[in-house]
Amino acid sequence: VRERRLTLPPSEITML
Amino acid sequence: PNVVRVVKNANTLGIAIEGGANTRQPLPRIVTIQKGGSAHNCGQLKVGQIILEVNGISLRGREHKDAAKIIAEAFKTKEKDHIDFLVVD
Repeated sequence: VRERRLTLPPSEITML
Repeated sequence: PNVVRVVKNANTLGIAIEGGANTRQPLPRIVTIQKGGSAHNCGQLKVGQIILEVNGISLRGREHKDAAKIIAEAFKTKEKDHIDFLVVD
């Protein structure tokens, strides 16, 4: 699970 | 999880969120709380908390942009003077 998560792209950050 | 009610008492909500479906952070997480925003004034939202629901709308499985849009619209709508966040630490 950790490996699969690390292969996912980092998320963008949105200011609200 | 607990429900945090944020009253709309400032021009901005004042939080930055990171995360969403298909990213390393599967659910939106609060990464910044801006001084003077409604969230800061509320005092109960904390950096690091994960947002599960907004006004009862689940954010599970939603892409980042979709989740951000739901939160933005909840703040913009005139129907309610507050937003209920279901958050977990």
